[in-house]
Amino acid sequence: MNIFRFLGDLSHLASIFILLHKIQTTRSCRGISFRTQALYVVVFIARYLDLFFRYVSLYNSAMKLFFIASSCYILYLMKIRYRPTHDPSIDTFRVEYLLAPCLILALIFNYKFNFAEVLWSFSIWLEAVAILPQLFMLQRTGEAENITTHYLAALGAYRALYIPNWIYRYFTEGLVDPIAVTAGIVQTGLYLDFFYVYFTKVLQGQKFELPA
Amino acid sequence: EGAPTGHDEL
Repeated sequence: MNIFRFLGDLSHLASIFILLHKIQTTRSCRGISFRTQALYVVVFIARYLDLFFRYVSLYNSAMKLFFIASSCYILYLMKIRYRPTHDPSIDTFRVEYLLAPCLILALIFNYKFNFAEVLWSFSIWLEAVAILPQLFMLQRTGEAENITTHYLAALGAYRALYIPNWIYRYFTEGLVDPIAVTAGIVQTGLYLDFFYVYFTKVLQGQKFELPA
Repeated sequence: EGAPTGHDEL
C-alpha cells in the first residue's frame, strides 16, 4: 500500500458517499445514469468474487464488501425508492456495446485462462468504460448539478491516482500489471473532457454547463 | 496465480 493507492481508494469511497448524499438529500436520482450504476455492480461482483478464495488483508476485504454492498444499495435507491425521479428516456446508452467488447478483451488478455481470471480481466475493462452511459447522459443534457459533478470528479480521481501508484510500484517492487495499467489509462482518459470543464467552471464557482 | 500483483489492488 502506498499513498497514491490509499488516496485513490479514499477518493473512490468519497465518490460513493457523495452520490448517496446527493440521492438522499435531494430525494432524487436525477442526472445519474442507472446503466452506469448497474455496470458498477457487475464490475464489483465480477472482480470481488475472489473474496471467497483469496485473502489479501482486512482492509482489502472490507473495501470489497463495501463496494459490492453500496453499489447494490444505489441500484435499489434508483430502481425502487426514488424510481419516479429517474428518467430512462435520457439514459439510453447501449450497454451491450460495452459488455461484448469487454468480454472479448477479457478472453484475449488475461493472466491465466480460467473462469476467475477471465472474469477479473472482464471487470477491469468494464470498469474502464462503465462511466460512458453517465458521460453520454451528461452530454445530452449539457448540464449537471454541482453535487453530481463532485461525484464524477471523485470517481475519476480514483483511477487517476492509481496511475502514480503503478509507477511507484514499478520502481519499488518491480511490479507491472499491464492489463490494469492499460485499462486504467483508458479509464482516466475518458474523464479528461469532464475534468477540463470541472476545473475551469465548477471549481471557479460556475455551473457545470457544456458548450452547445 | 498468473497476475504479477496477485490482484492485491481494488
